[in-house]
Amino acid sequence: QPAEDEVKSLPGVFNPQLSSRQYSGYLSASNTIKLHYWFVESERDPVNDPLVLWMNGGPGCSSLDGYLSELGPYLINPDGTTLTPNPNSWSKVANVIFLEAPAGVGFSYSDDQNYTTSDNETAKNNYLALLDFFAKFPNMAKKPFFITGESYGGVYVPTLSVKVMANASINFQGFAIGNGLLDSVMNTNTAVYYAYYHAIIGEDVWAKLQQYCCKDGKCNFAAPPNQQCQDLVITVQNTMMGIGINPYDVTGDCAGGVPGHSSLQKQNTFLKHFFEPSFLKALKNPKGNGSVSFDSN
Amino acid sequence: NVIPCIDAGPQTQYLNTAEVRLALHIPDNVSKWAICSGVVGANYKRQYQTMKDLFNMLLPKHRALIYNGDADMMCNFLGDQKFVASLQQKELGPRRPWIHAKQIAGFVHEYDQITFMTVKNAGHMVPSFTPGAALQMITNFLNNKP
Repeated sequence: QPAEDEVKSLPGVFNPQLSSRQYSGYLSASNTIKLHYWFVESERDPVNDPLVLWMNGGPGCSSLDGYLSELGPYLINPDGTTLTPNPNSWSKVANVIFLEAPAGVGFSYSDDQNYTTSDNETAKNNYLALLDFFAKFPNMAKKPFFITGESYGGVYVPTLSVKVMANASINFQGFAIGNGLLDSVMNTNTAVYYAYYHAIIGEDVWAKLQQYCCKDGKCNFAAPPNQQCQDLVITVQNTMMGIGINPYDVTGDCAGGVPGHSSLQKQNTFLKHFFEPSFLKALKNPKGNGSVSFDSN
Repeated sequence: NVIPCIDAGPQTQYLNTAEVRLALHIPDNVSKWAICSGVVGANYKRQYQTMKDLFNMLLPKHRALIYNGDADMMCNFLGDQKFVASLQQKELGPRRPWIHAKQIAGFVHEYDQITFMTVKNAGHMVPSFTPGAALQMITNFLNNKP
């Protein structure tokens, strides 16, 4: 293990002894790209437990959020200065790597500061970084290895897995994806059903959707067949994403309360990767004439 | 650099303190940490509209778990459930509930090489919303248990 990368202590952790050994540093990818990793050895049996790579989504969001608010050994407290041990950390059962990718995300960077990238380029750089990880941690190289992630990780995980699969020296076992983007047409079409089934749109809009977007029991919200359907889809999208419902947790609160319109506009940076273009016209043109009267408001 | 309705203030504050950057060996010339990069998001070129071909390459040799917090609308469970079904892997049994801490924790549908699970009342970030159930789920997957 690279001694220079070992995390000796973490500010905000009251027990001076960390729950297991941790390392933080950089992995080399192609050219000038350096990807930041934070590696946590298993708290149970680092020698015999498997190795898990975790990637948050975005595209462009940091896996350190995965460490500090999801599955890491310590979770951030609301004060922003202290950490609490996580009794349900995945490091209870596995050695876990949190990788910040692509370059430009979190602490990862490129010397040339070119942060334009794509799915395939990201997969290539993640793969090269992974090879560098195994070079730094040869004791991890033969372990059962799993690639996991969330959200846009639905793209990151399979694209990286295909590259890893081709390398027989890696003991790749499988992959797991949470709330992943796996098919944007399916994600768009089912979002409308989801909104109806969760009382986010009412019977009046649903009836019109059935009338204008569906034929012989098949509905096409992702590619509206006519202008009436397109207008209805815009109404649905605006209700789902543009009025302050937390799209990540429809039964929970929206942190900070219902946001203003200008902040909702900024969502488009990420939403464009999750839904078909027809579904996002309301955000692009919020005052356009595409909105349908919405009686159930 | 903001995710709607998500408060990333505490982790942003923590990761941008000098002591934490020092502990994590972050060089001084590296920019401040943010939960998401608007620059990366805006300039990112998406190349795959569906992962179906890649799953078909992977599943013969490797196993997969697809899980969805059922309160998430960004990547809703219906879409991923439909995606997994579209792979047409052999079903190993009927959709059934799964249990954590003596409660229904969601529903699971097992196929050859791939499992689809819902996690009840969890949002997009499942390990945040239902940490105990999430740990049980990943532990079983790593150990190749139902």
